Amino acid sequence: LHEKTEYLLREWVGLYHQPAAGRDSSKAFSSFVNHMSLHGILKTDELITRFFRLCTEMCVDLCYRALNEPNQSSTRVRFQCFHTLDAFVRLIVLLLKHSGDSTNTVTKVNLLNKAYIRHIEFHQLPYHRIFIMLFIELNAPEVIFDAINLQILQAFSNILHVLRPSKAPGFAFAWLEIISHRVFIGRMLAVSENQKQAWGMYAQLIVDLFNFLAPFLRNADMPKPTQLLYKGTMRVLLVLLHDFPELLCDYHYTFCDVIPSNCIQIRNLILSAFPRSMRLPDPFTPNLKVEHLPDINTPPRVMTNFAALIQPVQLRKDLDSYLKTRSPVTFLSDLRSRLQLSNTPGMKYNIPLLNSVVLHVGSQAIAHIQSKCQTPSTSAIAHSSHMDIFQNLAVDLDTEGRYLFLNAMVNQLRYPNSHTHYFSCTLLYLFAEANTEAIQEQITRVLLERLIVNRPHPWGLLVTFIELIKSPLYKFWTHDFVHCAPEIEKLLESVARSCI
Amino acid sequence: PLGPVPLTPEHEFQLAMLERASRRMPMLNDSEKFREYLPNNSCPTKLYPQQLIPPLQAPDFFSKLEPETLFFVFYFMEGTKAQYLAAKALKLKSWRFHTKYLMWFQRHEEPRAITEEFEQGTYIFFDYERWGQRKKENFKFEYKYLE
Amino acid sequence: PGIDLTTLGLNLNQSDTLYTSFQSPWSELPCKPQDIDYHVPNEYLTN
Repeated sequence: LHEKTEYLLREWVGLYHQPAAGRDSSKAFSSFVNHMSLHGILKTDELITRFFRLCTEMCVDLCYRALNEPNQSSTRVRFQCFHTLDAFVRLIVLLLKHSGDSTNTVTKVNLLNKAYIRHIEFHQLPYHRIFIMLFIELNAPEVIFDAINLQILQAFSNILHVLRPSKAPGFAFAWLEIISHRVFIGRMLAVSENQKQAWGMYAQLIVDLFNFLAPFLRNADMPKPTQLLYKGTMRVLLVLLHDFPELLCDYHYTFCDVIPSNCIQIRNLILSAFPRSMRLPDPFTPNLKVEHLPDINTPPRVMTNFAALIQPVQLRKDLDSYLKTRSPVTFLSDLRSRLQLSNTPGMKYNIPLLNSVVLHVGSQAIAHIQSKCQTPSTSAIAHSSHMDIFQNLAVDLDTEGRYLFLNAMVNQLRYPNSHTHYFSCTLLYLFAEANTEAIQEQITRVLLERLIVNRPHPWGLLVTFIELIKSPLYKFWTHDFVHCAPEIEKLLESVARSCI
Repeated sequence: PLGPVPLTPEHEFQLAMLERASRRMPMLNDSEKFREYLPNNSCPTKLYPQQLIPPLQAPDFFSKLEPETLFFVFYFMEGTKAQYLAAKALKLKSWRFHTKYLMWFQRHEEPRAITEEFEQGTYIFFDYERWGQRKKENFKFEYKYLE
Repeated sequence: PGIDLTTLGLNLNQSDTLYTSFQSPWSELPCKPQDIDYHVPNEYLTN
């Protein structure tokens, strides 16, 4: 099979580059496919799969040889590589197009999955080229492929998830280049009829990227390669913020679950997204009446089933039971230990669990308030099972735990919606009712660290901080921590000035 | 207050692989169809100011270009958006693409004859082989070759 | 403090979508029209 494959691949590359091959190589293919069947390659799926894999390996070997030739210009090397790779991609596309009858999408998609490369070596070029050219060709205007476009997008998303940077770090740069390619973004996010599924697939790829970067970003350990990937990630997120803000809105919870707490700007960028149909009032408007904004009571779309993330199930049951009956009181005193993972500083708490508990309790509180035809306000949110839990966490958790708890709340301060409104009121209520200045200081820290980084800043964050420093109710400027050091005082005053 | 977390051996490996991959970054034309002419190769030049030139995408940018420039774009940037925009701009300047001669023609004067199938008269055409505009008298432009 | 995101080469104020001319995560410049593959009429493939 190896000799046959080598002979056939060589013959196909020759045919592909002949002027008579025709624009889509269909003329060349009709004669070549007979050769393939003469050599028995098309007899079984298994043979076709082995043929694809051998071709891929031959293409990769050829690229390796070209890439390792001394004193070769990169242009020359790429010309040699593309000469064969592009021909091979076209052969895959034509075999797909003509495999089975056009309605039998299963054959095509199975074949496509089989055609994928099973292993990834270090040098990204051949694989990068095969992937992106295959994607572009399979998404060119073609009736047959249009009919199976969602399956094609699914196949590519699956394989790119399998080849995510944590699994194939040598492929990471090419991987980010592929998922941010204008054709890939266009098909996944702009044109697919099945927007929801394709968006979910794309969101998963962004999560894969954050998961890979997280350990390095968390340690702020940014050697040049990581910086390069981080900066590239910021560019891609900016494109998504500008063109598809609803994607960042819908999946903000999932993204914030995997972004390290110290990655302030990335998180701010995601939380700053708001639906394009919405007009945000200037957060600096004097006497802005947030509760009168048209969308303020509308729940945001959160595509993650965060309540289901509350594990073990018993915790969810006990939590819901407390929310309903405000008993047993022991639930409150046990809660902290159920959120704790270890005693290792910096890794004590189950962050995803804490995030899901906070958002679940908040959502239940909003539903409870709205069931009484009220809107969140200091009086409406106080003295409730929901607020018991939040106040208990504010008091019972240590500095690390409270930082994560407050982060989980501030992550909901986004564009005008019921979550932003409720959590803004709750944070300010916790500040006003705090029994120690440490809690008030930490609330200030969590807000401040998000305000002092480069833009963008989420609308809900600005509105909340402005209320905190302006309203006499919180006596903000009287607290010792505001004057604890000249530079802190200056910083707060400069932030206050820019806010006011 | 979370502070750093020591990297696991797996993360160290990933960092090493990432570092090696960063020495072979993808190049711009790795993600583009093969270009016969003018491939998107980055070549080291002096640090000329790389400011964003006016929005190149805007079709009216092309309508300001001279026909010679548009012909260059049309023949040397084949299969790209630039070629498409150049063709649109040429049509706006009353050039017509002849799909048999693959050249652009423009009436030099009102045709002497116009029928259902063709028009005949004196034309200017851009000869890409000699790279220049030339006059063609008594030329029959069959409409079946009009793009 | 993060990065000044206006220095990444993306014109965040443009009304057109950014992705259609996004060149690469490593490039400070958007695509030029000659960088963007386009499904031009067959007749234009003169080479």
